[in-house]
Amino acid sequence: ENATLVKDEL
Amino acid sequence: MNIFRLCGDMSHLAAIIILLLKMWKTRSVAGISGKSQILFATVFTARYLDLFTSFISIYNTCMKVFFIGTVYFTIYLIYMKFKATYDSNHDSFRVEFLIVPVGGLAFLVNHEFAPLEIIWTFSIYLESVAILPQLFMISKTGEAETITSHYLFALGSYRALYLCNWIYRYYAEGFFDLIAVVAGVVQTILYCDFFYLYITKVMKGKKISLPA
Repeated sequence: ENATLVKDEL
Repeated sequence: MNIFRLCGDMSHLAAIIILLLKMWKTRSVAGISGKSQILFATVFTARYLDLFTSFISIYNTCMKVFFIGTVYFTIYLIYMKFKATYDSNHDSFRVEFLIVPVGGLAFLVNHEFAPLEIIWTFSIYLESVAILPQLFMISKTGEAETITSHYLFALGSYRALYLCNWIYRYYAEGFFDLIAVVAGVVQTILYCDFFYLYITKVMKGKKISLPA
């Protein structure tokens, strides 16, 4: 699930 | 990182630098919407709350600091230093009509009902409509300075390039974030009529003048 994905984009 | 995202970030950087140069060189904020800049400041503040808690890379941190620093400096120029040249009569878009629905939507549609995630979602949704006061102001004044057109072209291109980045990441890494993509598509669509004017006019050395 994207939520756990670290926000690596600006 | 991929070439599309790098070009997108550079386009975003260029837009901010073009805007600052326009203000500093002409010592005027004529034609610039202070409300849009306030919305962008809200977007960056909400999105970069993890600036001090999660370290991605030097590049990521530097860009976040630069974006936040310059947007607040822009607001200072508009509302304080060059306040006399700020055209508040034409910068009359009701931003509450953006913030309330976007805030509500962030609560209803998000990846995870957690504070930081909802705030991040709010910043994504808000960014997609943050340029509306600026476009509205241009439609009211009926024209845009050429340098302002370059600013808008660079700003609109940044999210269009991010769409390419998401397509690339989907096929290369299987990465897909529906919220960011949908908001990015909306944001880019809002620039379409401006892109048309920019390419048909500014590229030929004409000024953009809308039928007021």
